[in-house]
Amino acid sequence: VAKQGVISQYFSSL
Amino acid sequence: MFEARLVQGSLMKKFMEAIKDLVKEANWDCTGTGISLQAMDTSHVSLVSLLLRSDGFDPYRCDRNISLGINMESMAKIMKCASNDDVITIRSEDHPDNVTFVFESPNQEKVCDYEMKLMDIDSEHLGIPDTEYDAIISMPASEFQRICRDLSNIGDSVKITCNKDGVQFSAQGDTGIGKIALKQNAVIDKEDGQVSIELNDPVSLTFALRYLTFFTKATPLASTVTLSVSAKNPVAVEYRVDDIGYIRYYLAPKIEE
Repeated sequence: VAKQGVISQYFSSL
Repeated sequence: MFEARLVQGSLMKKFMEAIKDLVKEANWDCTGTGISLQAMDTSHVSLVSLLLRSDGFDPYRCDRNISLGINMESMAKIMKCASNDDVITIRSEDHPDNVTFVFESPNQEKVCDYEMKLMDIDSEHLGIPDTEYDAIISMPASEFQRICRDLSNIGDSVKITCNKDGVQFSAQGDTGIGKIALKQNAVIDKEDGQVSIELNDPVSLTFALRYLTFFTKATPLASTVTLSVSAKNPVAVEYRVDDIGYIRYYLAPKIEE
């Protein structure tokens, strides 16, 4: 089963 | 004060349509450069980033940087009140509690004035790193919309595979499998209808069609869409809008457990 990632895993807070 | 007059008001209506189903509320950041917005969808799976450059407006005046905290559904409702050929002006004070949208008919016989309350939105700004993409695929925006629509009939996810043979979009569901392959076409003089692929490394990634379909709401804004794909990274889906700016969407991939 493929798991949906979230965008903050890839882009960090400024 | 802040004032931005967009002669081609229909663009603002189209930008609104391109974000309203994805984002509930967001800050429109107004600076000397122009108007920008960055927001995540409520599930934090995707990010939308748009820029309307100041030189796309006539005139554009921004005395002080301001953030207009806006509920998208409310703004979309107001934008629907503008006719396609109206000139749209966005106006607010330096410390605004509300924003005014003015819609003028081309012959200026009709002027509509809508004032909307602003919200205090504490939004998180994310840094989007510069990425070396494995593959950059450009194709007609309408073609990408068609692919998302067709494959949504088959499954929830699309696997995008890009290699030297071209790009393949495939979906799988209870009823079976659908595959759409596009080759780079050789027609040089028909730029808008072209599929072009810049391939650095073969790549294959899976994305939720639900979100890609939200992104295709931007199709009326541009003839071409660019998909930038990199292994284990979000896909960047970009629509460049002539003379004013862009709307970019980022979507986190689905990873096999």
